[in-house]
Amino acid sequence: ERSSKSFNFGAYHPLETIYSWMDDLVAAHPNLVTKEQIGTSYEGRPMYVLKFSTGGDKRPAIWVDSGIHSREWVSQATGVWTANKIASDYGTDASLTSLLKTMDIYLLILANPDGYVHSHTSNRMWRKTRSQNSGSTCRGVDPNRNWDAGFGGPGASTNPCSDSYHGPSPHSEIEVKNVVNLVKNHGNFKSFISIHAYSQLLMYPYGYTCKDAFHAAELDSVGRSAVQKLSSLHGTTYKVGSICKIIYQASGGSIDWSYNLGIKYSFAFELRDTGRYGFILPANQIIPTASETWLALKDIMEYVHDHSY
Amino acid sequence: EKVFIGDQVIRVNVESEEQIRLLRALEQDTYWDLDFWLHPVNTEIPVDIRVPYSSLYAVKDYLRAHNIQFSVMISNLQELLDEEKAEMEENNMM
Repeated sequence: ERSSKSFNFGAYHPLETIYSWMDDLVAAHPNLVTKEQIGTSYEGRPMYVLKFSTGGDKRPAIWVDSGIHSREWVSQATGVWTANKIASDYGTDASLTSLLKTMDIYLLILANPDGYVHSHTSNRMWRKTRSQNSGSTCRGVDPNRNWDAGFGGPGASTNPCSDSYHGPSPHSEIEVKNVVNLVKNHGNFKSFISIHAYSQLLMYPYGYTCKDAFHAAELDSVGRSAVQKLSSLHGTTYKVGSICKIIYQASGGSIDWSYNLGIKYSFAFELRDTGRYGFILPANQIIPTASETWLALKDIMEYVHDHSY
Repeated sequence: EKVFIGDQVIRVNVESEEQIRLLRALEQDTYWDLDFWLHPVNTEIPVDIRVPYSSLYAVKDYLRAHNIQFSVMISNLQELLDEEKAEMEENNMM
């Protein structure tokens, strides 16, 4: 009964509901969507990526993850809406259809399943993973300070009780390692996009250093074009720039890792707030947020499709 | 389940480098158990701080003492969370 057509995309849902809905999406689009388990979380929950593919093996691909920080609920909700959008627009949207003829899209809606469950059941403000830290009563690592990119540098904490604790070593968090393994084993990702919330930013590398990335000019141009599309829907204003220059120096971030791995089109979104709610964005804002984000995502994807390397 | 009764989220529209320095000092202080939703980095981006009820008086006093203008973005976090939870339960029923 909980078919993909009756699912309420304008609501926040617990992990089990989202995982169950993924099966419905796959069932509704068997020739396009598959659900692949990429590993398990620290607490043993499966981690599923939705793969949108029309065939072929290890085609050039685009990676999108959402909700690596569990309390940023509009990110995961946007991931759900986006998955449905890709599936339902395939065959009718000319550019998306063209892209999926030659490229695959991987979408990890719940990048931090344990944290997401914890934010639903125990602490709505939980941001990190739920791993135990040796010698500390505080749990969890900031999974966006745990990547092997300037690991342990400025903008990450050595304190396990901090919300930006980088963890004991690069990729110590199984949730991070699972993504690293998939991306490295695949070897043909052309774009890596991470969705966060909030404060309306579109960022590109680097975060661990304030030096310009080699492709900074191009990434800036791609980002500005994407944000122009995003803003055209509801007038939401975004800022574009490198992580270090637009927010602050932050080491161990995912898109710095992906960029250094050779995935040129690496971006991170900070989705909208209404200026009043922060992480508690009302559910009636999910669809407007996801809809405007999709315009930017699609613009980036089209650019990646048109600029093979 | 952790509750946030009386917790407020305060927004500071930072006006100077000196204010950034003062807010960073506040961020380093673990005594008040503050949760910086947006960090003090530059004058372009506001700073949002979730302040536990028990630290409200002291934090506001600190800001006023240093002439840092602020507004209350969320006056009682738990009220918003209760609304969010009720909405989710309603959606789940549907």
